[in-house]
Amino acid sequence: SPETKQHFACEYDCYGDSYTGDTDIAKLKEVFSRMNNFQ
Amino acid sequence: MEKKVVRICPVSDPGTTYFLQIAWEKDLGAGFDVVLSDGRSAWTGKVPEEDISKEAADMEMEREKYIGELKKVLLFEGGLADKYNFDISKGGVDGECLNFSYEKNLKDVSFRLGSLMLQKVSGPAEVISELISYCLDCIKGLYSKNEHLQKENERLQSDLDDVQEQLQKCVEAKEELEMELYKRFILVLNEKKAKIRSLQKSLKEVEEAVLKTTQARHEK
Amino acid sequence: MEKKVVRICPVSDPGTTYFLQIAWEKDLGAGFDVVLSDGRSAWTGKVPEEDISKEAADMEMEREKYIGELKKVLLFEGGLADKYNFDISKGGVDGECLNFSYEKNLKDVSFRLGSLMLQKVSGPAEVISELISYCLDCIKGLYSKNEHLQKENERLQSDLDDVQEQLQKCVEAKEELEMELYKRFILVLNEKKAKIRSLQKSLKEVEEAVLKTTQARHEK
Repeated sequence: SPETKQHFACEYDCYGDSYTGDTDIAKLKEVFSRMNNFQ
Repeated sequence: MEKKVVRICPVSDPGTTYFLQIAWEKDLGAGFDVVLSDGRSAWTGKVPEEDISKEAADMEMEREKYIGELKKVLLFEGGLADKYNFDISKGGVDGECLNFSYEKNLKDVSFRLGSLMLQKVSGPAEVISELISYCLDCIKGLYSKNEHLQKENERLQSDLDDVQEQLQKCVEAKEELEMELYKRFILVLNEKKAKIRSLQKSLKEVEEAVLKTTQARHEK
Repeated sequence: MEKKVVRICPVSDPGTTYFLQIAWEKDLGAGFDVVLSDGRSAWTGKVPEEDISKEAADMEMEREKYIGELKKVLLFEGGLADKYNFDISKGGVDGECLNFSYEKNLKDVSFRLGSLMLQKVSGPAEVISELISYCLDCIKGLYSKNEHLQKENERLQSDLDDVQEQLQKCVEAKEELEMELYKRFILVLNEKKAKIRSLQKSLKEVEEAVLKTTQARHEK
């Protein structure tokens, strides 16, 4: 729904990394693994 | 000049060892010289190119195929797959001539590949000496080549060990690089996230303060 | 039984080639058999262990050092560094015995390393045949070893090429990994920076709005 979309847009960047939650190796690896075919 | 010395036992006298030396220039099919010795006497002969062609024609065999057979029987190039026989029959006064023949054995039949008359050599010691000298030169050459190959192999093994070690180090360096980069990225990113949390908190506090002030004025 | 066949020319008859065969069990110092042949006749003899010890003692040379010299002179193990001579002198009726001696050449002096009486063999053909057979067996063995070393050489070269290729790929993969990780990190980091700028802007706007409102009320 637009509300959920809005919520995630506030919480996560377009690559799926949280704006506020600390990251670790596993989470960052997962974010990077989703980043294919980007400029 | 190419040479080959092999050991043969004639079918009619299998207890006696003879040494057969074949010598040729570049191509056996262009003709070859034959020396046969029992360690005491020596006989020599020649098989010219025409005789080779004639023999192949008589056998109705392609010339190249016949030369291939000659290489197998006289130079032992066939391995153990095919079986070949040799025979010697003495002729002339005091065995001055020797009939030397060679044939191929198939399952139930043998067919003659060739034969020639060999003449007894008056000075066999020289021929036998040359034969032994040739063998010693072969041994020296092969030994030298083996030493060279051995050194080459040791060098290659050493190079292989080095490169394998470098590969191992590269793999480890790659894994270490990945780990180091992630660690650094995480530190930098978490700094930015802490900043974001701080700004969001400040913004929320200001917005709440404004809301309280607005509410208080409305009530007043 | 170990054997070695070498070619020698006696100093008193340098135009004649002789073939010297030395045979021993495990250690030359335990004694050895000698066969000498000129391709026509053959002479044999033995050097027992006691004679080796006696010769070394007579020369006032350490036994092991003397055996080392024997290996250099009789088995040609010395290379070209030292010079050795052989001599043959016939004796007995019809040269039935042969005195065979060997010496080491130093700058201006030679010293005798050893000598022995060799007995003429009644059936030289057999001895000569065995000598040639031994040479042919050596050739066969060396050739076989040569082929094995050659194959080993090719295998090692192929392995080396493979591992070098893997190393090259690993180096390239490491560089690519670094590049890819940085690219991704920069994008994610820039998202955080954009968020920080956005929050800072919002906070500034709210703070400015509050300031304006406060100022307006004071003026009023």
